[in-house]
Amino acid sequence: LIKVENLTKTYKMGSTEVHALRGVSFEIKYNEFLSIMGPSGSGKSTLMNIIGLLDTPTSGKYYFKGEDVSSISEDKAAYIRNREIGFVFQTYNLLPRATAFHNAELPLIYSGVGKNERKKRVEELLSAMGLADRMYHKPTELSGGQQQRVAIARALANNPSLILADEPTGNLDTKTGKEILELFKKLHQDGNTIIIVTHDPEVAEETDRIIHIRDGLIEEL
Amino acid sequence: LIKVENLTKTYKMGSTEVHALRGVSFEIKYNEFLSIMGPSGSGKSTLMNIIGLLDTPTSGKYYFKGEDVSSISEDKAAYIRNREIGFVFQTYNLLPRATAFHNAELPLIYSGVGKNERKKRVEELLSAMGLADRMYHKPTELSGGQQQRVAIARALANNPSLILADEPTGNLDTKTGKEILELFKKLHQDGNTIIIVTHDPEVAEETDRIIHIRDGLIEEL
Ligand SMILES: Nc1ncnc2c1ncn2[C@@H]1O[C@H](COP(=O)(O)OP(=O)(O)OP(=O)(O)O)[C@@H](O)[C@H]1O
Ligand SMILES: Nc1ncnc2c1ncn2[C@@H]1O[C@H](COP(=O)(O)OP(=O)(O)OP(=O)(O)O)[C@@H](O)[C@H]1O
Ligand SMILES: [Mg+2]
Ligand SMILES: [Mg+2]
Repeated sequence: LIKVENLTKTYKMGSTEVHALRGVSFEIKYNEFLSIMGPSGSGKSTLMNIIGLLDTPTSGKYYFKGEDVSSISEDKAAYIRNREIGFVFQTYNLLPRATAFHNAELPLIYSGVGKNERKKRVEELLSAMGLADRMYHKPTELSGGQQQRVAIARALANNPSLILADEPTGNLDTKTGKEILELFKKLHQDGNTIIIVTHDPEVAEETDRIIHIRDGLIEEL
Repeated sequence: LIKVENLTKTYKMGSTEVHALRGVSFEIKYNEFLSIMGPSGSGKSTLMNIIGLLDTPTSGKYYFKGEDVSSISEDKAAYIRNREIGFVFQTYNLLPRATAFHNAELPLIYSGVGKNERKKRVEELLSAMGLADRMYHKPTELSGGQQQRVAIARALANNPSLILADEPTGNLDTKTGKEILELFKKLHQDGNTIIIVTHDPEVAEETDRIIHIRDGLIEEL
């Protein structure tokens, strides 16, 4: 499903350069369930953004389903993201003036799903997240963990086959975090591919494989 | 230092009401080191915002250093917050167009500290956070955990005697999270009062007392 070769990402800031990724290579097969761990600032979100077609590498190649997507157009990236990839952002990125319902609904609107079907799907997702009684709250009217769960619901809206979750349980209590993990395990059993960035070893233990990153490189452990 | 009696907080939304806090009472002595735990949405941040004078209760009393502050003016609240309270927000609340340096510097500007002294203090704080080489990055140029550490640095800038940290290690790897906890323990030994909201039992274990909250009420365990 995913093949990356020597990915680098360098940010230029005036006269200095930040090498967020320094040559990362790996393959991810269909229906894998893996986690990415590493110190704060080591390049995990940068890598996830490239895999999720939200960003392009400075150099190196990224093959998605066999196709070289290392420098595709924004339109094509947006299309693939909407149909095939569900992304849970580390900082949620919810629309602040839209309700939880509308935030979760957005990917369905973009993919042309009709109003009745959308309502059914969003109610199902937000209830699964324990947010049935918070559907019409805006993000500022939700707790941190509730916002995180809206971001998860939105990522799952279009039934994506590749789910990328950047620290999806960081603001959840142990019990709610376990429920989210159980949901991911079920989605994995349904045939989807799941990549979770996590700082929590208990979450990583539940995945089949852990990729460790340090200073922009994969660490062989 | 802190005494709350029957605090309630109710949000009115159209015809419904959300009872975020339903009558919370406790005392916190000077130099205590305690944590607050509870499910997502149980009222922890709401309680922290009232303790931190960022919000007022719907009913009930809050005595800070013996003075009734349940409905003080915004100006007086801002003054006490700036001088005495350091608040680490669950969602960081950094100024997006200011550097890490300037974000951490803000409380010192408000309290009238001179430019040279501010530079010295901010460099010391950000270095202690492991961010010496990220001082002039803006929040969008920082990883999630780096943003969290800027928020911590800013909270500590004015040497507050009451430190309120709302899930300060949620986006940090285990090692960095332990370093932050060690810093809080040292600040506690220096005589400060520290309240940490956390979902991490390993963090809570390091504190002297845990207050459990569920559905807006304190749970006796
Ligand atoms: N402005 C608001 N309007 C309506 N409801 C609100 C508002 N702010 C918070 N709430 C609700 O109040 C409850 C308590 O929120 P709070 O942020 O205190 O929870 P929390 O314990 O900090 O949760 P978490 O662990 O997820 O951060 C939640 O159910 C939330 O939906
Ligand atoms: N736009 C940018 N400009 C400059 N440097 C950046 C930019 N974005 C990220 N960085 C730097 O790149 C490095 C990797 O960032 P990244 O967000 O991938 O880390 P991370 O592993 O996700 O960390 P965390 O666990 O704290 O979320 C960090 O050191 C960060 O400061
Ligand atoms: Mg990150
Ligand atoms: Mg909270």
